[in-house]
Amino acid sequence: MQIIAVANQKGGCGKTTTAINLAGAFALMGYKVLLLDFDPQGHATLGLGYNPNELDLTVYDFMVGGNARLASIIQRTNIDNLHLLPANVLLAGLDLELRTAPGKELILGEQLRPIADWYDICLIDCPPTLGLLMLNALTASTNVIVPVQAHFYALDGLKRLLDTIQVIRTRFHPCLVRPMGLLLTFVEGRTLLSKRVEDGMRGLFGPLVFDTVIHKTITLAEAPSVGQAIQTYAPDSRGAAEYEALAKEALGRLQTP
Amino acid sequence: MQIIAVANQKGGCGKTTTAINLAGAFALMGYKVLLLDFDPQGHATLGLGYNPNELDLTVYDFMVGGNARLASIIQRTNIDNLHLLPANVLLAGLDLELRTAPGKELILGEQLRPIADWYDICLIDCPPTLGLLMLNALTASTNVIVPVQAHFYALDGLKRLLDTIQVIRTRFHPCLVRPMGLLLTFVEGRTLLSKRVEDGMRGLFGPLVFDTVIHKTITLAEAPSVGQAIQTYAPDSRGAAEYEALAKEALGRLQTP
Ligand SMILES: Nc1ncnc2c1ncn2[C@@H]1O[C@H](COP(=O)(O)OP(=O)(O)OP(=O)(O)O)[C@@H](O)[C@H]1O
Ligand SMILES: Nc1ncnc2c1ncn2[C@@H]1O[C@H](COP(=O)(O)OP(=O)(O)OP(=O)(O)O)[C@@H](O)[C@H]1O
Ligand SMILES: [Mg+2]
Ligand SMILES: [Mg+2]
Repeated sequence: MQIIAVANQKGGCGKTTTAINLAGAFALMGYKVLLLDFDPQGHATLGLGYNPNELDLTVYDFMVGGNARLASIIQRTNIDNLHLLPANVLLAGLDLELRTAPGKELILGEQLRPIADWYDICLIDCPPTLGLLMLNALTASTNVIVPVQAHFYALDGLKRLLDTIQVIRTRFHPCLVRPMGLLLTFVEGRTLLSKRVEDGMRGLFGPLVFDTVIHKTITLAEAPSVGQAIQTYAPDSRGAAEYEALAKEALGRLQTP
Repeated sequence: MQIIAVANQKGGCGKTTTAINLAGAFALMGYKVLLLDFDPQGHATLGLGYNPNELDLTVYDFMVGGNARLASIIQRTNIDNLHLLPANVLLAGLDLELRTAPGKELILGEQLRPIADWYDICLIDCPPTLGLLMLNALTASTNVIVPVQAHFYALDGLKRLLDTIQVIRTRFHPCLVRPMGLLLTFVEGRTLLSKRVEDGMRGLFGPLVFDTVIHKTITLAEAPSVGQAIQTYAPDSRGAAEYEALAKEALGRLQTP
């Protein structure tokens, strides 16, 4: 199972939108996909039409109780190949719960190993923090996609995130996590600012930046409000086309774990 | 001195843009204004044309060293009445430094008291976290402006922030902090989603929501990249007009400390 973390400690840069819609794109290509909501805010859960506060079982139970009950925690979606491992605010208690646990950054990876045959791809929607949840996601992953909002502060925190990935890779050897690519999001085609940011990013990071960029579109913002991935909400939209292009580009960059 | 915290633990909802441009609006009305950058990211500092990494003295020194050197820490701006107390990444170390200090949430307020006559208004740009820095800002403030991005997840974390303000007010009695208003940001005039979010916010919070809303405009996004407040960068723009309207509305809501 390829495990792809969608991560950036910066708030509001398009992690959840990317996690949901990239998962949707992979699923419609025929892959068995698990979208793992790893954010106590539960936005990926909300964005696929579930109310986090009404769920008895969530990824929190998966983390503390082992995967015996995974079949009862997982939720279906209106895309057959796409399953959701939902989250709610209980997940915020994990930090405290695991404070003194040995190897507390390794628990998610440990829980995912026994179910490695259930899915082809697991996408992890990360919270906007560089804390214990993010570290669990990074140690468990083989690849990291970093959404970067195309505005003036685009570079903020990027070096720190890339350094963190490197530290994880070295300290938790043998660990395969590496940045798969930087994804420019909220790109506005006609503004000079957007173009300058994109040129700057490609100048600094070269091929690490995906060729695909995600433009700011109304349908991408509306889809979560009706609890659907862009592929079912607006299949002919620009957003759907761009996440399909990203899926193809990502498949070409996967490393075999 | 009126102390107004611009706060929301959500990332990217317009805190820095509001802090800078509301400060600019007040200054051009004739008030003596201190813009206090309280975010280790240093965005308010960057947005007014300074490079945080090149500054010897910042708000960190103000916090740990007392205000004796405030005159040498403060930076001028190209608006006469607007001074900047800059920040850089050193501020992130404050959490650790003050970990065992008694009353560690009260230090900013303590440092600001002796200079209460230097300025009419102090605006505090808060970081996107509900940690020690934010708590210092809240205990020091008389008013809190909460920028809220007009999108699907607008309500996220809002209750928690308002509850926190209430807890601070009670536990640190006599403490005057209270929410002055919720400011809708990134409003897009022609989208149904934006309208639905605004109606929803006004339905839930009534008069707590400012009448003024800030529309998404290119000039507001460009101003920090040339290190200027909107008032000097694009004085005739919609963004400048909206922050001037907000300044007037805020003045009407100030409580006398
Ligand atoms: N390309 C886009 N065009 C328009 N709206 C978008 C786009 N991408 C994301 N959005 C909207 O912007 C908001 C923030 O996006 P999103 O939730 O994906 O960011 P995030 O990085 O997951 O945020 P957080 O840090 O809170 O987890 C959401 O309301 C989302 O619907
Ligand atoms: N009304 C607006 N129209 C267009 N762009 C805007 C607007 N308000 C803010 N922006 C831009 O959006 C980005 C995020 O805004 P800002 O930095 O003010 O948010 P913030 O809440 O301070 O973020 P952080 O949580 O990182 O401190 C910035 O690049 C800013 O220039
Ligand atoms: Mg998210
Ligand atoms: Mg900011």
